[in-house]
Amino acid sequence: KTTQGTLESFFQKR
Amino acid sequence: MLEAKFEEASLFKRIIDGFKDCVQLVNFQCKEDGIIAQAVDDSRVLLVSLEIGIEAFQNYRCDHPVTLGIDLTSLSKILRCGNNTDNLTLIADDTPDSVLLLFEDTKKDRIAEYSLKLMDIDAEFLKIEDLAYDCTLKMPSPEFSKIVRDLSQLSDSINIMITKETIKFVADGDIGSGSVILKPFVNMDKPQESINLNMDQPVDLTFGSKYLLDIVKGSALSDNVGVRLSSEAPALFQFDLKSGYLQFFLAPKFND
Repeated sequence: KTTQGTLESFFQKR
Repeated sequence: MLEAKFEEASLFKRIIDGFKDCVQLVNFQCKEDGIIAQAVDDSRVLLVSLEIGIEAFQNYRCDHPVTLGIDLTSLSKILRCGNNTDNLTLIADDTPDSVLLLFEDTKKDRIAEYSLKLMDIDAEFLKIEDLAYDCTLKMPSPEFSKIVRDLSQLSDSINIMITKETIKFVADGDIGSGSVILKPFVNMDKPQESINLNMDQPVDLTFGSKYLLDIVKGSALSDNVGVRLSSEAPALFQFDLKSGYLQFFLAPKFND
């Protein structure tokens, strides 16, 4: 079973 | 004042068709060195980043930076009104509430002019660090599209495994499973048919099929696709334009 990750954990807001 | 003229409307059409199905409201930032755009899909899983350089235009003039907030669904309606071989010029003043699309058929002396209302889109601009990737793959985009389309029939997840000399795509779902194994190779006659792999670390990553199906729509822009994978960062799928690129950053799925 897998869970979709999101981008938040990778990109910091400018 | 912005005046950006494409020699053929079809280029802009293919660019927009490449990402209009995964994001809808996009700010196009027009600057003196070209146009950039960035948008995140509603699920915040996929980031689209577009850059169109000056050489992609027949001529390009942008005296002051201007941001065009555009609903891609509306823009697509207007792009359908032009013929692929028409010249297409985007025209906007410095504080625009609409952008003019001018289609010119130079042979038949036919001019079509459409005005698209702009929107105020509040979207943060994500800074994309130059990430270090474990693997970099360059392969024909039609081949990549076919693999994605074939395997997404079997599962809502596609697993990409890369080791020293092997690229493996796997799907395992309710009706059955499938796998495609590629090896790097160089096609001397047709370099764009080559598969180039640069592996620093092996990767074993899983992605949502529905996002990959949106990403492969960028294949109309380039003969090949660049895929950069890392276990610590979103995957990068890049389609190069003559001047510029369409990039997709996709967050992987994690094993529970």
